[in-house]
Amino acid sequence: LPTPEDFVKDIDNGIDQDIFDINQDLGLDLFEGDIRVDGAQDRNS
Amino acid sequence: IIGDNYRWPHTIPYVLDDTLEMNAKGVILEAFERYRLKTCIDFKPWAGEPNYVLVFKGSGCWSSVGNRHFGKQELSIGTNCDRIATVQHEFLHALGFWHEQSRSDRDDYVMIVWDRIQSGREHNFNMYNDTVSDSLNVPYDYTSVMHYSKTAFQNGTEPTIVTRISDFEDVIGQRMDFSDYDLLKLNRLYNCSSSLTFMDSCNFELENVCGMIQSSEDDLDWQRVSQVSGGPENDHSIMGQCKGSGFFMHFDSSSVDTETIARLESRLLYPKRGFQCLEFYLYNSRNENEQLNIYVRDYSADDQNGSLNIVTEIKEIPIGSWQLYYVTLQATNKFRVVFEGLSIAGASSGGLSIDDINLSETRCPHHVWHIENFTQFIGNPNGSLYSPPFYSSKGYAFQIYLDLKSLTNVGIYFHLISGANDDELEWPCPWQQVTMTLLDQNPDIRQRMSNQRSVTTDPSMIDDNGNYFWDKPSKVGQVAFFPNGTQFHRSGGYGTSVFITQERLKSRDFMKGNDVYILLTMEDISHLSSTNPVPTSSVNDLCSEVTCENDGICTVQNDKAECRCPAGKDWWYMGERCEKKGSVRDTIVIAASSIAAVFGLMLIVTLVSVYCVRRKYRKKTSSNTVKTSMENSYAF
Repeated sequence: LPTPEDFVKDIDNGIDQDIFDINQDLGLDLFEGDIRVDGAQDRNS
Repeated sequence: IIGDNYRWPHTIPYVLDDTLEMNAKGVILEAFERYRLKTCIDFKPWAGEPNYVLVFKGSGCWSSVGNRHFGKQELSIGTNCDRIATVQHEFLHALGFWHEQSRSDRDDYVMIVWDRIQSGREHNFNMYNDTVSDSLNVPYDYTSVMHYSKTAFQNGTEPTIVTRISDFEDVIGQRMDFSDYDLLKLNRLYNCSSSLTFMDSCNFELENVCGMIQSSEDDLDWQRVSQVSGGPENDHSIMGQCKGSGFFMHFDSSSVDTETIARLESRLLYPKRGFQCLEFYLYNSRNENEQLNIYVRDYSADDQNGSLNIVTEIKEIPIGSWQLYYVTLQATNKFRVVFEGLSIAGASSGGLSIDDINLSETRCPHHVWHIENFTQFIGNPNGSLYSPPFYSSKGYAFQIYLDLKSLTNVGIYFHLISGANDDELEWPCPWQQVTMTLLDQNPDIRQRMSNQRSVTTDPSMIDDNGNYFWDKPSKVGQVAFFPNGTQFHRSGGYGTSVFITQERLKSRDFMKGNDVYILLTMEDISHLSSTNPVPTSSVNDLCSEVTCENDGICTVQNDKAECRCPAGKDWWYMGERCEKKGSVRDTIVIAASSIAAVFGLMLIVTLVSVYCVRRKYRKKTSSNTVKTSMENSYAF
């Protein structure tokens, strides 16, 4: 018997988030999206 | 990035920080295995080397580019970053790679649509000239795991990157595995000529059949053919798509009227790790009595001819289609793999065929879910597929659910189900990592871009009803039935609705001959709960009493907690708790002071000696003068 839709937990909540989307959602503004520059995590800082 | 100082040694020291999620730790180790298989880059737990990578759970997924000689170089695998291709991507940054679309010739291949980029995020589309970044004579790569996807940093719904060849618009941004060009560049940059775990791959296209030999201890030979009248009609490598190519090995037992064997032996192989995974496709065109035996011919130091050891007997081989098989080997000496076709007398024609052999020093998947006639399920409202039940090595029963109903994405979920061992098992099920892999059936294991996701059972996880999510299925699951009518319980599924897009599923060799393979592994990763080294309860207890200062890490050696202290090129920490700092400068100062002190001492000794000698001679001279004077006075 098929399992009801709500009987599964989707760890991605239906969205295929790329690395850059994940970082943006966290409010990060890293250099080129995911590069740490010489110890400074934030490009602006 | 140009500059030798950015390179790491071929074996990169690493630390998996305790902040990492359990699933992430397992995924990182899997990513290291892909590096070991496809490149010459290896990883080892940090043992005090000057520079190492600290993988930790920071905010987001990020890395530095190249070896920055920080001593401890951080690489973050944060929430939702625990995907194998994301880890591969971040480590490629650490190894010295920028993003693919930042290379100097990118405008020849993609258009950056600046007015579709979020304001202030234009810096994400930098381009480096060829004095900063070298593409190592490798063509622009739309399939790179380092390429942005078309939606990166968009301010609306329109793509920010438009490929000049439109077919590649949905190809860019793949997060499955290294592309062929990723590997070419990495292997050029690090002068790789071999890998740690790859051993052999053979699709029998060349007449030398990869150095395989016909045994002299059998009745018949295997034949290299491109088709057989009773089947298969074509090979598995290219499915007969090219006339004049597409070969496989066939053992024709149609004329056999007694029990007959034919042995095909691989070339000599030299193991490094002591465990191997043999993978091959097998076709049975005769009857269910056909059998394939796998042996290892083991050449120990005192056995020059090699002794033949049976590994497995493959029986009940389905008739009329290529089937994928995995066999685990444990060779520690020089060895050959032996394929022995065994045919029992019978009236029917046909025989056994093998193709697309891969041998690597990796772990085989625990289970294979073979889905035939796959296309009929894609985008079908009835496209809910459940795998057969499988058991993990610990005894947990589970099932995989593949959701093909969507028109865009494919979902995959892991379910615990009720099983025969449930009363003896620990509940809620603790720290079992399930790895689900959609196999790219490229004949060469090194060129595959298989799509993989892992999930881990957290025993403390609660569902919406307040129950433990991973509790016993008979307690928290729902009633379900197998096709034969047997009733069982199935717990809630855990996985992703965006495992792969349908477009990607139809690309490469995910579907071959309308067959799809999902490889499954379920293993206990509770030993990863604490790291450095692999923990036991005593390790935790011993280290809990020790605090290492200055980023030192506690390890247990000979049942004693010790601090491993960080060190740089010209500095180091020392002492029982890494509390003292030393540096090359200190040593130079000490050496210079010592030399100065010795010089000073020698000078004083010399001066005193000179003074004493002069004084002695002066005395002697004055006494001689008196005597002379007396002599003279006497003489004159």
